[in-house]
Amino acid sequence: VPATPPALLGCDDPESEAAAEAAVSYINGHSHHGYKFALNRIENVRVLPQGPNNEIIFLELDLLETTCHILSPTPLKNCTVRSFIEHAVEGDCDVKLQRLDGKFSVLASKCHSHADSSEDIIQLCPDCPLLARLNNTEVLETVTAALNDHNSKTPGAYLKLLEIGRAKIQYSPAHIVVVEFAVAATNCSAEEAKDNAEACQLLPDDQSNFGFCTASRVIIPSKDLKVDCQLYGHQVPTPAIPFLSRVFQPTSVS
Amino acid sequence: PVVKRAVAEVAQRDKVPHPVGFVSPPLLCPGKVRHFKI
Repeated sequence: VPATPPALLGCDDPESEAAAEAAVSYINGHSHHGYKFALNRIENVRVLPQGPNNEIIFLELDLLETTCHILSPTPLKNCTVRSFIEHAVEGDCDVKLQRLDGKFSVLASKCHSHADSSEDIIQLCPDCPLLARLNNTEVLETVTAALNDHNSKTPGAYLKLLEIGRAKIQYSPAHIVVVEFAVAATNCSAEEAKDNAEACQLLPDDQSNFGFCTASRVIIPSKDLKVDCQLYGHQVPTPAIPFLSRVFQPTSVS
Repeated sequence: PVVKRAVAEVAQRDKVPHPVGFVSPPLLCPGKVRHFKI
């Protein structure tokens, strides 16, 4: 039995919201893949007082995927939450924080993400494209074609693929593949890469330019490809963990 | 003993039907949905 009983705190109380904001910031700051997540609902909160101005807070959070890639410098508050018909992805997180003298620090966090069921989307929007597997052949072909198309038409640095973030395939009324992927600039120009693209190396962490591309490829009725790539510009790496190392670290996050 | 009595009182109170016009206090959790619920 704890010496001090747990303090009652509502999920919509300002202290809970402040703790959740700190937790979401931590989660996005420590994620290496996919998109930034925004708070949708505080599911539960428990507070264990530890002493004067010192308490442990347990949060259960419901998050939603935004359109901002995790490498994007756009602040979370400016990121748009993906709509339900975009095939929303939800994140469930358990977070343990300490609040000491009014300052939050995250002690532990555990998150799982999952996409909404295809049946739910179809029920609301029968013709909406659904999320496809990132290793789907049509998805991979579309990403390759899009990146080649961009590199062949853009005189700047030759871009290489970092990761595919999202892919959707629509079969009716037209067969369309829509992809989103993160890219990084290399030490080659597009012209130099024509001879030997394999030799092009990603720029060191402190010089690298990251970017994000969206592309759509119509397969039926007529073949068409549209590509749009935006470079984020200079990124400041985290001193303790080299930025590219974090990007390429394999994880089990779904 | 103090803890036991308090727990018993709460349990007993919950068994008593609410009088007409009684408004339940708002639930502390979960909180409001900011966007939409999956």
